[in-house]
Amino acid sequence: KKKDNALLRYLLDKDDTV
Amino acid sequence: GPRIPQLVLEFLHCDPDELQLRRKIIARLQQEQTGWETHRDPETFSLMCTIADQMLCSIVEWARTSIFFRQLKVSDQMKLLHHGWSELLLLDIISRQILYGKEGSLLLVTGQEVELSDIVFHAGPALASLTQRGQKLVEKLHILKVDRQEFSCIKFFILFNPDVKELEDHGLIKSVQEQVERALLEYTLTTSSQYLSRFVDLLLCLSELRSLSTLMEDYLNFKHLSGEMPCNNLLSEMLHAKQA
Repeated sequence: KKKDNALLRYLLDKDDTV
Repeated sequence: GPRIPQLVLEFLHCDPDELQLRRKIIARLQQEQTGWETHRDPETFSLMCTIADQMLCSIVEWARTSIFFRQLKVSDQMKLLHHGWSELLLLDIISRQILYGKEGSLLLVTGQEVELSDIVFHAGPALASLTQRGQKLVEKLHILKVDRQEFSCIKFFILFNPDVKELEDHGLIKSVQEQVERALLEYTLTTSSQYLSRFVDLLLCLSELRSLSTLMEDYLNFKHLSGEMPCNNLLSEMLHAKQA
């Protein structure tokens, strides 16, 4: 199930400083 | 103009810029077009899915950078978005019609306009009914003269839903929704002469928005089952998450 939400998690987790 | 409560000003500040959003989505469509040209013209439906997917990405970005939401753990953020994405997407489409659109046509985020009669004529019964009910909701919101400030509040009202299951920070989410409701009520009282009845009408519109968003999800799920939905994008991921 974790893999299913990979895109949303990526969008929420992304680091703005990079 | 009417005095805008501080919280409503903060909400407005979080809103994405419409022109920037338009440019970003058009650029993305042009990027994808390179891939399409090598095969064949994209179907209208898959084009619409790409646009909806990009709108959804912008909704996630809006939420992620917004006041209160930033304070939540990612797990709660995901639960709220899984629950509210289709209402937020539909509100985005509908508010664009009220703020920038004109009667009888659907204004896309790309700036293009499509005749509503054309959509209803070419669509199957499910999409035709969805379009017509959506249009009725647009008319109601138009009569209520819902403005940018109110749409901005409504987005937070939808996002911070304390009824979502298994929230870790239920307290904060409930308190934000109460604050949003108070700010919206305070603002509508300063703008409207009919006071409470207009606020109640607004809440009724929100329950119609909710049932329309369920219909929209059903429609997209049907399209997915018949193999017409593009895969591996945020739109299909959100659809799956709700079914799981």
